Amino acid sequence: MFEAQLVEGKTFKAIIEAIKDLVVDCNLDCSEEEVAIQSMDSAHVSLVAVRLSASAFSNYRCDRPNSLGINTANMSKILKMLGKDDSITFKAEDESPDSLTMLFEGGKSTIADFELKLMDIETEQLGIPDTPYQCTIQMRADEFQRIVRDLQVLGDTCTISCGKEGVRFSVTGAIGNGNILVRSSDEDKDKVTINMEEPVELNFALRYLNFFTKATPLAENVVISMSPDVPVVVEYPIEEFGHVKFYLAPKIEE
Amino acid sequence: TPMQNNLKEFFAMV
Repeated sequence: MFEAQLVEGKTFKAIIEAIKDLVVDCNLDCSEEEVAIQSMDSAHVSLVAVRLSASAFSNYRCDRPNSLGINTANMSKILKMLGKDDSITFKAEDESPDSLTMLFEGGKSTIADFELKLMDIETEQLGIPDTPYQCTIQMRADEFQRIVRDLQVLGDTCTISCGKEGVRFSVTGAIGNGNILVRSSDEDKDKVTINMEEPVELNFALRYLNFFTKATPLAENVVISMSPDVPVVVEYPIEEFGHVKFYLAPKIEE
Repeated sequence: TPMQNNLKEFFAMV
């Protein structure tokens, strides 16, 4: 039996909204410790990794590990009916369940229940090495979203370079080019923290960075981690309960 | 223009 209540149901809704443009079908991997999602986009360029620890839920019960295969668009349709202060209670049988039950309960006297059909999804699990990164940038998530959105009008590839003066986001395109420099700042409402061992410069597809910023409502700050010649990690922490992490392979010069 | 890498070139399957 899997049964878990998420008091702030809107957190789960925000997770599904954050990943549904990248991931069509995915497994909710439920275990005693957590509910996790790992899935690549169809082009195998980026990967989404979600973790919600059991402590994020009340009444968490997972008797044995289970993979619940969902279609994110269909899950999103059901979550449209979630009230903004509703809790969600998830329920599924142990043995290859064919549906996931979700109860939406608000402060009012209304309880809504929905059943989402589940699918068998073959997944390719990738092992992500737990290695330290050369540069880690923490900045406001809405500021990162604005930068990515603004630079998209100039071209489709963004060079992110982290150096002594800060982090530079650069785009070169047919109509011209642009650079946005983000510097370390201690200001409370606009805090930027840059930890750098060695300067790093990598190229990324803005289209994917833009997909990642769909997770902006989940977190005040985003953490961007880079090392030479490896995928960037764009992490949206979910309080102390988990995260949504996006990995994106760099582009290389021909 | 730079070429897009595939993620599987970086992370091994488990």
